[in-house]
Amino acid sequence: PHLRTFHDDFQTCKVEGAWPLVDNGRLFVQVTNIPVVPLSSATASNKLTIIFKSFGECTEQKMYQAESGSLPPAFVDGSKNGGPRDSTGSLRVLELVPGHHIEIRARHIGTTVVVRQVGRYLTFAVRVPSVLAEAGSSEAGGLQLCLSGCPALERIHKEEYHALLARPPARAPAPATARARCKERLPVEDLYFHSCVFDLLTTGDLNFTQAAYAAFEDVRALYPDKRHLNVYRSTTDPTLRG
Amino acid sequence: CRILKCNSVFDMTWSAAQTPAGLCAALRSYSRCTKAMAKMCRGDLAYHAARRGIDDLMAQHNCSKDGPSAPSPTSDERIEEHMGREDPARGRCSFSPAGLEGVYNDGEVGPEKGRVAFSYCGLFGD
Repeated sequence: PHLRTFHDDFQTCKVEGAWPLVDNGRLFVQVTNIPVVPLSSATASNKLTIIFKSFGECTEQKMYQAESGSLPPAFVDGSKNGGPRDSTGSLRVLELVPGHHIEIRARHIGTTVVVRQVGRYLTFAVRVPSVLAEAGSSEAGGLQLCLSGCPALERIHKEEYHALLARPPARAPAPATARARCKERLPVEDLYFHSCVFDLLTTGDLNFTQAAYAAFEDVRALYPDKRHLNVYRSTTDPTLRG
Repeated sequence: CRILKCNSVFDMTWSAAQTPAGLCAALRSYSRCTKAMAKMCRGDLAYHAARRGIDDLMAQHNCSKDGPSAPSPTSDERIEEHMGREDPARGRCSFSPAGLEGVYNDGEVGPEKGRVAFSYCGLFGD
């Protein structure tokens, strides 16, 4: 999937299987990715596990789990809040569009999580205080994709995108058509737009257009600095220059 | 580049410093932290603003470059310091920006005191 890290690195990753996105003393998020089409290393997310750890008098430990085809409106134990201790509503699951869009607000740690199901796959977004985003980074030594990005060997580089543009697979629309479809929802040719084109060319699945748009909507809603919503990467390739 | 990490730790040690020696120790730690980021942050405006700010503050407080530095809190201590602190105005279980004043995204100058720096991460598509 496409990853925008806490440090605004934008990467396209392989990361097949289960990988930690966030792992600190308050919050743990793990994503599971599966291949989307044969003969491509591209994967998409089909499972997310989110654990809000126990926090004093505010909340019990709560786990939320979403899978492809199941975006529940509650934690795994059926509750929608932080449990009996949570008298002030510190932790809440909000169902915004049943089966498609949930938001979890964790007021005690200043954190908002958004999970969506678009087509067969899941999207994830989180906004956390920076001090929490950076916590647990060095001491634990564990990998967190949101913090350090995907390992170099797990990234799909722009050369693969160029190859797709030059020789799209049979299942894919023509590059010009893919660009036009993506431009309908993402008029600015930033990395969200190029991710959309990449996904369309890789799979031919129009749902990925919607996923890229939804991801950008989440950025608009949650990103702390409205001046830097779009992400660009300089390029000398005239086909990508925008 | 993780200059925000240095900023957050400095903000805490600076707030906790009770004496001129404590302020200088906090500044030396901050300086050491930012120097460790020099390679990663060489194109980052927030990093250069921090380096310049450190020099100014050290001059203002007559701090020598050599001397003791403030201990760096562990991540758990950092979290404890900032998360769930009792905040009479918002209730015990609200995240409190207390102690984070002055920490802004991208080194921008925040318009109001008490503004918290947030980070964003997103994952989508294939």
